[in-house]
Amino acid sequence: TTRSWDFIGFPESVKRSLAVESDVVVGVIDTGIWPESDSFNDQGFGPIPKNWKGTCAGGKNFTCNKKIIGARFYASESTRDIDGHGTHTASTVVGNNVLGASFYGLAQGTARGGVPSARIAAYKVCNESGCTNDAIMAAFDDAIADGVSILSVSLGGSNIVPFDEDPIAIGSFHAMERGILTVNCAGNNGPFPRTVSSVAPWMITVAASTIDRRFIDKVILGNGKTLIGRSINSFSSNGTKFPIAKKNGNSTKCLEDRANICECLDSHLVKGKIVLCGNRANPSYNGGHPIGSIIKEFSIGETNFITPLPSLVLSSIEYEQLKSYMNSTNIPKAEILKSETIKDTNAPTVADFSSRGPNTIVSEILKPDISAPGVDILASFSPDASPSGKTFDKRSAKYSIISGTSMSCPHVAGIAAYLKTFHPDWSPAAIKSAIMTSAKTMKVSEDDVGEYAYGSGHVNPISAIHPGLVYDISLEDYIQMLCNLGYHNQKVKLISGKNNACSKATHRSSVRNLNYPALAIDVESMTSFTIKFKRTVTNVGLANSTYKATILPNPGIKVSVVPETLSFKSLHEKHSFVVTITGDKPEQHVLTSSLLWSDGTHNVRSPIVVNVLD
Amino acid sequence: DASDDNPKLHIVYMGSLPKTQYSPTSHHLSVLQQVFDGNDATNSLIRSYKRSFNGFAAMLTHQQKEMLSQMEGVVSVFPSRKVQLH
Repeated sequence: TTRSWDFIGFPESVKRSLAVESDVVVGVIDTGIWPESDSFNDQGFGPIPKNWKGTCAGGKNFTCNKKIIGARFYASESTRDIDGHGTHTASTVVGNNVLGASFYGLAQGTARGGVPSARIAAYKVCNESGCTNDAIMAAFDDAIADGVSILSVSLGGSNIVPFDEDPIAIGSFHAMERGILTVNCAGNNGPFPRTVSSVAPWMITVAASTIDRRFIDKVILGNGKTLIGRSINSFSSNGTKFPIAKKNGNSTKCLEDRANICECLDSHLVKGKIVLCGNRANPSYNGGHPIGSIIKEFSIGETNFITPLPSLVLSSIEYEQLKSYMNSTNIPKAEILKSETIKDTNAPTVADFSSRGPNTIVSEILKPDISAPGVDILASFSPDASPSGKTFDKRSAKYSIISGTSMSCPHVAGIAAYLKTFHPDWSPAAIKSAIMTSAKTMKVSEDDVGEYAYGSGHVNPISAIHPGLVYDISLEDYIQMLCNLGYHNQKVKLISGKNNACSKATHRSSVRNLNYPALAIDVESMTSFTIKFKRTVTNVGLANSTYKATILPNPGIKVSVVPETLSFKSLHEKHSFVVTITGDKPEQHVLTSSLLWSDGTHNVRSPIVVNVLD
Repeated sequence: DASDDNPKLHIVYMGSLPKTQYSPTSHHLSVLQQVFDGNDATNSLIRSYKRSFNGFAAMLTHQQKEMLSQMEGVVSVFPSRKVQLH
């Protein structure tokens, strides 16, 4: 957060309504928090908001303050975070401004949350052995009743499950009923398609993108050649070159094949030396104590990580250059330099690891919804946790650098909380719509479908305050969608508490008419199609305004909007329109376009995605 | 696994809380008693969800899970799996 908020155009100087912000409570369902972190210091905070119904039940060795006003735990004996993840995500959403934060001098700057004057309620659902569904259900049950304003949930399953068997979908549905928006991460199973596991339309699902600060590190070989790699290496060798181990293992305990990927090491071969670890991204170093390590480019979908030793990750080409040098000399040596940061002019791009759409449960709901910074994010950490995740790494850090959709999620939670301070009466769907329709377009690689990677685009918080129009969705709309999806009336009645929940005519094809701020549909290949989407927008911009529609052309489809102009005479006035998409035996797998409503001041953009089934 | 009779932690989701006067925990126990003998239902109940929505977590065999899934008032019964930090 020493760079990410500035990068998305959300500077420290942003206009704030501090009195309102201090009444906002962000619930964080995670690994707990480290209460003594500077990010959660309560200096300058006033009394607890009057409408707060929660409690401080943080357990052993956990004290709340005027910043941390709620704490509960469902795993272990306390809300105290001994992993670091929850402290990192919570401080990204609501952390105070902390000057001079860094990880051993790396990524130095002011660490800050999206809503630094807001309060936090921590719900710990994980312990050393993991996070369980029953604890997540309990956390939602409490957080909703406690009266949180926004929920940030940086966890989820790897598999896609039906809404009524997914605790985050269930919990966020009941949160939405009470006006609480849940922000959830897309998952880290990218870049492969159909991997997004957070698919319910009533929550906002966040993909991870890069920021313009990129970490690199260098290794200087004994022959003077410098190779450039990546990793977050806080160690400096101060100009000393160390020998490179020619073999990592040759004993019965540590066979050569396993040693070559640093799954095990023979101490007598590696002590005081740099080891080569092949393509094992997360070496165990079991049995040996090398001075450093060099790893070949890790697998697709992985990211930079903090290393427990002076280490770096090289591309396959540079790794081979290193091996060639090693074989050319009897005593190969190298110096691994401390990481440094460079400006990445390509940012933002979606991270490889970020899970991709399409949504396999409800294809009409484009997921993920939005993209936000989630790569190499510096935020507060638990001093009790190992920053590299290795038990032998005894360093203790108040801040750490982590990547994942877990890190992008609290950025959007912070923006949602910020919007809530300007529009306290807006529904969760309206806040979500404002975030989505104001998003910036993003770059994408040729082999990626952009909208399946980043959803509506990259978060654009200042524009989101004044979206002009919103696509609102009521509880009744979501109930009708469940009926249209085929959920039995009796089930929907139980979920919603409404009698005759599915009394209106239901049809699977009507799911596309949920008033979602993105348009997505599956069509059969080798057939012609005409699809109509109905949408309604609510004027939240200028009372007297006229919006005109513009369609981003795609040669594979024809898109029309009726009417093409919407004239508003008052605020909160609603107008409906129909988007018609026609295509003739499409050849591409995915056809994309977008609909833009503009009054010259506000731009309200919705992606259009036609998925051609094979 | 249908052949596995070892009880496992499951979530029994029952939807919204009724608006009329309602005692969730005693209802949850009475639901469980329909698939358990004697006091085993009390020992099986791990947690009740009763503040914002309705449901409970309980140790159930596959057969008990199947029986509960068919009961009136139950939306879904699913295993309490582990999820990942992302």
